[in-house]
Amino acid sequence: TVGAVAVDVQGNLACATSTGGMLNKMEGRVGDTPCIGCGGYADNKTGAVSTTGHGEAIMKITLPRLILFYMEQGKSPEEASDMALAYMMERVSGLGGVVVVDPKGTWAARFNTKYMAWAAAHQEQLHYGFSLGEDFTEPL
Amino acid sequence: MLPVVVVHGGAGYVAKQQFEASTAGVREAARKGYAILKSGGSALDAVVETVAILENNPTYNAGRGSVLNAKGEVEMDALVMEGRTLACGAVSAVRRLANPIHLARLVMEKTSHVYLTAEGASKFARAMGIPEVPEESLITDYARKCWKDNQRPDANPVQYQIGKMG
Repeated sequence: TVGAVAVDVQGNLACATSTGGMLNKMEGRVGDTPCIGCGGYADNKTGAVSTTGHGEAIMKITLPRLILFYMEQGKSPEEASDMALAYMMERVSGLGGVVVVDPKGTWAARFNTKYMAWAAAHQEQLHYGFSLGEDFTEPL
Repeated sequence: MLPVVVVHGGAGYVAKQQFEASTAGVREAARKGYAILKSGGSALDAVVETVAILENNPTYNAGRGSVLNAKGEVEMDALVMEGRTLACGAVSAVRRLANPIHLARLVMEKTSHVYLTAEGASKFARAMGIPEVPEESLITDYARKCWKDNQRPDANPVQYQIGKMG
């Protein structure tokens, strides 16, 4: 699965997610990716999220909406993502990852899997990582 | 603080030989998305084109490089949403398209609906003039190998379970 979130100079947010689904899935199986509020969500008032991971688990807890709910309560994108991913693990044993941005441009790339390739471009810096805890930077 | 673009290339199992390509692909996509935003492009333009770049990269499970279903075929899903009006578009179980994300955007912009699936989505793609591509062009040797490996009764259970992630 691949995805992106962005906020432009007008302060508008958007998300996009695309996938080939799950290896050896049943014909006709649809996961979280195309479902609004599961594969992603974007609202200028709160933030934008794109997800990846175990689709059935993500759908059961509507992961992007849960993250945005926590952000509405005042949590940062990073705090909200970690809380939602922890809830998904605790409630449905689900693993996954997210990229998140809020209307001010505060962003997060968080996951509870071993790996997630991610990159963020912001203020002429490119941040990127692959394993848990990585945050390399280079100039854009 | 603005603009910002953040991208991911999927979470879960990644084969060792794909570590570098996986990181390089998201860095390239983020750079291109940022260039769109810096030149005055919208967040919607940036996320759609960023995802299309990743769909075209065979390293990732989307577009070219998609995993295979039980029948050994490619069925793809995509979603786009913009935060000003909450407009959104989605497609699922689409076949023989290079960039499902472009079709999702057309659903958002050219129909009064949110979500089209399977043959209906394919008919809409044809009506919009999106060319079909041969299914073989979407299937990589690695995807075919993973599919075959998971057919075996002694398939690696760790890899099999992690393969349950999209």
